Amino acid sequence: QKRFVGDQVLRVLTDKEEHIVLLRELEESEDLQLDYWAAPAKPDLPVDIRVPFPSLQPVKIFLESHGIPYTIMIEDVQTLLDEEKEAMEKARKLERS
Amino acid sequence: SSGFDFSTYHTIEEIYSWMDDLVAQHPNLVSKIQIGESYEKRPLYVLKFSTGRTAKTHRPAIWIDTGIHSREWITQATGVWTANKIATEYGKDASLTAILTSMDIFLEIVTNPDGFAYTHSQNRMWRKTRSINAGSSCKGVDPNRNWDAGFGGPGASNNPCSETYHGPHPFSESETKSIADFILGHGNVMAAISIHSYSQMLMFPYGYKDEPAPDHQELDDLAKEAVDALAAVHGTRYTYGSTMHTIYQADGITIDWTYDNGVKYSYTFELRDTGRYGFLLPASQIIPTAEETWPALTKIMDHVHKHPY
Repeated sequence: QKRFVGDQVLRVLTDKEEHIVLLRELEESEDLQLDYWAAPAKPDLPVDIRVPFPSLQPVKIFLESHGIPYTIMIEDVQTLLDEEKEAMEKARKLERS
Repeated sequence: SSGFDFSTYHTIEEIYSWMDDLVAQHPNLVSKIQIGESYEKRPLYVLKFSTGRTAKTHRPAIWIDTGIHSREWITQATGVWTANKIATEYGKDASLTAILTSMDIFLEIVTNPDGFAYTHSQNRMWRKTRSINAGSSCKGVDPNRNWDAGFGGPGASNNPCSETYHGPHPFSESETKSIADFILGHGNVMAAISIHSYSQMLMFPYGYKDEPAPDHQELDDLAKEAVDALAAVHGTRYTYGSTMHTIYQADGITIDWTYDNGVKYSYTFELRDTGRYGFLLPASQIIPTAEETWPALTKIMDHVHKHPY
């Protein structure tokens, strides 16, 4: 199963149309392998981007260099996935018992 | 009574098995029909809730689908809870009982079974179908860009590697074609509700064009009632409006096709996120999410029932 160790989900919330345009351009950078959970739509709607670990530094530099505000929504995607899997297994054991 | 835990996420095998249990427990209300099969040959099952046994023509019906984007696990989980709620509330809830006295409800819980199985086995983040794209190493089509309504417009991608790839032609995916064939073949579907996550929105046509739908005002008024009812449960706030104006241009989407094909009450939900988890909503939020979605759904279904057309 594909793992997502170190991947983060960044949330951008901006009121500037030019930031939205930049985020759309960023999406086109195939080498970064970005996964837009919530696509750049319009100002004041959150844009959520899952960023693979190797792309974190360039993406954060890109955002910061353009003054695009962001927060880290999910610190480590794999940690959440591990928790999710563990919860499923626990529930399954309970169901069986 | 089957011991099924609604507050945890389940695999497709577990959901399909539970569907059989539900049918067995409510044989006079619930049946399971197969409307087609997926690219990887999994059955496309729909639960039919019906109290009518003698009608020569199809009764007016409400279509609901969950999980067309496979990684949106909260939607399949909400579909399971909702199916159980319909089965158990019939005969108790006056509004639902009245609806089912004259209408049928069809609910497809795992609308993208290949994608869903793939999220459990290989890649939790998979969204699309699993079909092969000629000339590309990237698999899958976005089944919510694959409908014949504004197909191929700028609100979709022509790149097979994109998460919003529209596919080679409208209804190239059996997962969408099977629904379209079913709705057209049925001929009496009055409402279509397609459930997604996340963003906390309730939207209606259009997504592929800027102009308001002919029924815009009624759809908008009903959406407001529905989101108010939803917010009354746990205080969750939804925005609402046409897809184009609420979020962005989206071409080839389910509800635009249903609307253009005569299904006046066409809505799409974007269920919960609390702004913290995205597609990885913890299982502890399944029941609250489903609980709050239920009054919004019943508000729409009740309106459809009371406003035949």
